[in-house]
Amino acid sequence: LDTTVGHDEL
Amino acid sequence: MNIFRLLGDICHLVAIIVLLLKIWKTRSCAGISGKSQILFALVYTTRYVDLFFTYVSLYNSVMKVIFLASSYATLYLIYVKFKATYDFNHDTFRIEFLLIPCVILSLLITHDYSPVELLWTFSIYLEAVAILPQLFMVSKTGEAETITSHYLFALGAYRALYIVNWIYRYYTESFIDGIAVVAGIIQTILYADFFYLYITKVLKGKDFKLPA
Repeated sequence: LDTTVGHDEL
Repeated sequence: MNIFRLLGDICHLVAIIVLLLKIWKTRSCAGISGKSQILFALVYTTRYVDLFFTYVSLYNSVMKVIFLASSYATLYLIYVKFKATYDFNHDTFRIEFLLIPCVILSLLITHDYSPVELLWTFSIYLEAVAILPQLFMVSKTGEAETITSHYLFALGAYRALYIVNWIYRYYTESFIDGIAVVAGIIQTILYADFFYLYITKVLKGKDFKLPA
């Protein structure tokens, strides 16, 4: 699971 | 990017354009909750501060700018240009009842305690409930103009499509963002009653009126 912070959604 | 997210974003964009056009063409913001629009402007402002720090894609940046600009344009139309038509008597939801819990929750449940991340988290929680003043207004007056109901449907459909996008991303990319998913599900559930009435009434050509 990718739980790193960084939001690529709107 | 997948088809569900793209469709979600398009629905979101359509919702915003429908609302702006409705106000502009009718020269009136009757039936529209200015308070919900204040909350949405706050959602975009707090979420898209990353516009200055992170670059995802041209699509991503352009959409963020559109959402920001259109939300402030909507506020301008409601509170300045067509202020005389603003139905403040029916727009009586107390937004502090949404704002305060969202601030507290974002301090309790967040991915990271950095200012930008806390603002993002707050924006996600606030977006989930930002439509409540509008739904409260509709329930108070017992009706909504057809065009307003189209706006609400597109706005609700956007987050529902994002749920499908999250399921798809979980299986294809092993990507999951628990905060966005849980808030997005709550957001969609809040529209459920409205969806039901929209499909059973508005799509059959009837007016959107709540059952007496």
